[in-house]
Amino acid sequence: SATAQVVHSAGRRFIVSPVPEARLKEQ
Amino acid sequence: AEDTGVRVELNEEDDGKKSSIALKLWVEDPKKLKGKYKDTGAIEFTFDLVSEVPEVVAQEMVESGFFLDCDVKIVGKSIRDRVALIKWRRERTVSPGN
Repeated sequence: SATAQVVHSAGRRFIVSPVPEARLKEQ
Repeated sequence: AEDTGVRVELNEEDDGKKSSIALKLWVEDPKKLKGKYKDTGAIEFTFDLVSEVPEVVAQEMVESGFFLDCDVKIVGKSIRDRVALIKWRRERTVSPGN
């Protein structure tokens, strides 16, 4: 899978996903 | 908002009502960071517009290994700018008749 999940000790969930390429090209 | 090299976008449509909202953060320009950034991709997270502080979330990202401590301010500012924009938009969409 291209996503990974990191759970911080404070309980917050960070999900790592691919950078949206289309949005990068907007600029 | 200032170009910090770190981009924060809504990761869901804002219904203007719920306080907790999904955001997505990624580095557009690693040269603007002080520390060496390892390209991990975009970070999706939820943020409570009422009760949470952007700088605290930035610190959690540092502690989770996404950024170095020297960049906590720039990440916090990036989140703060986006949160301010979301709140501003919400205020503007409140019915002017009320």
